[in-house]
Amino acid sequence: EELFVGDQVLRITASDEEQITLLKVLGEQEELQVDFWRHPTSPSHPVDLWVSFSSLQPVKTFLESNSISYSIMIKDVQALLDEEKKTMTKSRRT
Amino acid sequence: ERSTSTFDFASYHTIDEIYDWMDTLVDDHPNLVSKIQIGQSFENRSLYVLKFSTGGSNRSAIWLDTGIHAREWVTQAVGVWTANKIAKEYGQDPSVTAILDSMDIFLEIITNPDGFAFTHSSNRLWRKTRSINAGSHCVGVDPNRNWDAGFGGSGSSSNPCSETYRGPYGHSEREVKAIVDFISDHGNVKSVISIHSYSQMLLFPYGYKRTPAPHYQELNELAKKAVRDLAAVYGTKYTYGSIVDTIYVADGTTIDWAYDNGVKYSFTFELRDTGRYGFLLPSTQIIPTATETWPALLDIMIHVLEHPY
Repeated sequence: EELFVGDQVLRITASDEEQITLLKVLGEQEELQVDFWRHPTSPSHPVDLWVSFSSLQPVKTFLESNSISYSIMIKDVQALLDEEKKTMTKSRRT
Repeated sequence: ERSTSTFDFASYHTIDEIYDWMDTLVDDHPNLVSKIQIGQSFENRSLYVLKFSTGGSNRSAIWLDTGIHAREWVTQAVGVWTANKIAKEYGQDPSVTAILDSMDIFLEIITNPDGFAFTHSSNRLWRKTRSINAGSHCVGVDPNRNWDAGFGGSGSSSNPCSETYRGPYGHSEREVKAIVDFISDHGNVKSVISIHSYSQMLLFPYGYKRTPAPHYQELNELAKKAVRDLAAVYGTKYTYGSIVDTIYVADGTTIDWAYDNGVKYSFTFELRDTGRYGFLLPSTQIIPTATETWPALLDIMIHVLEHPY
C-alpha cells in the first residue's frame, strides 16, 4: 500500500499569469513528485499541489525564489489517511 | 436481515459494501428500483447502474454518475445518499414524484470500480482507470478525457504517466464505452449529470472549445439557479459556467460528449472541499455535502421535466 508520510498539499496563490506559467513548468518536472489537485488556470483560482516529502524542499525553494505565495493546506497527508481509515473501521464495527 | 436503514451514510465504504447496499435498496423498493449491469471494467468488475422507474417504456431519462475519478470519495458517498433519497422521496416529495411519474433516472454510483478498489487497497490518491498502457510502465487512463468529444486536443495528455492521459483512442476504456453504448442505445436520455470533486463548481459544455454552446444562455441560467439553491442550505459557494471559461481547456469529457450527442442538459458538479482537505474530505462532511447538492440536482431534473425536447 502506498504511504504518504510527510507528504504535503500546498495551497498556492499565483499573483499573475507569469506565475501561472511558472507553476505549469513546475508540474512538468519529471524528477519532482508532485500532482496538481487543483490546476493552475488563472490568478483568480487557487492552486492546490500535492508534494511528496522528498520533493518538498526543492518545490518550496522554487516557490520562494519566485516569490510565489503559498500556505500548507495539508501538513501530513498520511495522518489524514490514517484518520480516515480509523473512522471507517469504527463505522464498520458499529 | 440486511436493510438500508442500518447503512451508515455518514461513512466511506468499500466497493463490496456499496454493491451489497445497492441490492438492499432494490429489495426495499421492488416497484421502483432495479439494478442493471451495463458492462465490465478492465479488471472485469461489474458496472452496475441503479434504474428508478415507475413504468412505461423508453421514457425520457436522466443519467447521473459519480466516482469516475476514483479518489473523489465524497462523490460515490453522495451517490449512495442520493439513490436512497430518490427512493425514499418518491410518493412523498411532489417534485420527485412528478419526475418519476414521467421519466426514468439512471444512477451509476461506482463508475470507475477498478480505480476505486485500488484507492482502498493500494493508493488512496489514485484517479484514473487501471488499464494497461502498451509500451509504458504507467497504468491507467483519465476516464474524463477519454470521451470522443474534442478527443486528443491540448486539454488532455498523450503521456500515459500523466493524470490526464487521454488513452490510445476515444472510448478505449471499457468503463467509458459502457456508458456511451448505454446512452446511445437508450436514445432518450435528456440530461447527463456527472459528479466530481473538488472545487465547488457547476459546469456545462464546452470544455474542448471556446465557442459557447448553442444553449449557453439556458444552461447558464439553470446553473445560476441551482448554485443559488445549493448555497441556501449551508452557504457553500459555487462558481458556475462552461468548463473552458470556469476552469481550463479540457478535452474528451463526459458532458461534452453527451452534449454533442444531443443531450442538452449536461452538467458536471465539482463538490466540496472549501480548501482544507481536498480529496480527503472527512466523512463527517458526506451528509452535509449530499444535502446541499440535492436541491441543485432537483432544480436540474425539474427543469428537464418541464422543458421536454
